Amino acid sequence: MFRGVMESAKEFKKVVDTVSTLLDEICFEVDEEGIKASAMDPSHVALVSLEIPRLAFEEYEADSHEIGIDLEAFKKVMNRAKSKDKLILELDEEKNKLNIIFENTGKRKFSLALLDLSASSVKVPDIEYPNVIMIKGDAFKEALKDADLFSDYVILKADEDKFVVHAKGDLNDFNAEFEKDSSAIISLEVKEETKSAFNLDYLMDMVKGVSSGDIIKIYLGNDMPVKLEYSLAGVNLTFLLAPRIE
Amino acid sequence: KGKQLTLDAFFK
Repeated sequence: MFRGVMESAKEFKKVVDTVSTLLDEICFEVDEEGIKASAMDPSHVALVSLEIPRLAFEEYEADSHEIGIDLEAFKKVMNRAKSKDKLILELDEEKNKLNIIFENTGKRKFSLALLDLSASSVKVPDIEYPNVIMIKGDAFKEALKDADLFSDYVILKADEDKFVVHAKGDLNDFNAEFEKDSSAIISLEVKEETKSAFNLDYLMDMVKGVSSGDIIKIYLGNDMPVKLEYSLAGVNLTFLLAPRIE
Repeated sequence: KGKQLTLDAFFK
């Protein structure tokens, strides 16, 4: 069986919104500890991994299941969530459906057909990074939107003193500098000066659900995928994006 | 212009 109750459907909507920009379908691996899923996007440029510990739920009861879901349908349903709605996710093993229930003054139940997906064997590789930057999520997100004015890729740079988001168009360019002591930076640990280029569309998709108050952990190295980590609604999200080589 | 790598290279 699987049944989980979350306090805010609206908050969880942000998670589904973000994940569904990168993936078409997902296989949730459910067990008594919580829910996990990870997958690469179809082009293998990006990886999404999420972990929902049982503590993120008000009520949680589960044994082991793999629940394959079409994310477009899941997103559409979650878009119907209202601000006071509780979210109940429950597996109907007989009908082979995932019930998504919004509970408020009444109950609205959407039943999604399960997809026959097997859990991805793809896991976030255990890469050691020389540099770790913790930055306020909205500051990083805004810098990416600024960069998007002039280019379709962005250069992320880090040295001992600052983290830089740079974009270079044919004619125009953009630079956002976050000095170590600026209010946007929570911490800046740099062992190796780094400069790497990444696709902006992917990066902006990865931070889609971020709002003010959220903090993003950025792992950066030379010629390495960038790794982003943050939490939304108690859900731990990890993203990996392969670099662009000049 | 640059070349977009895939993650496959990093999963070996």
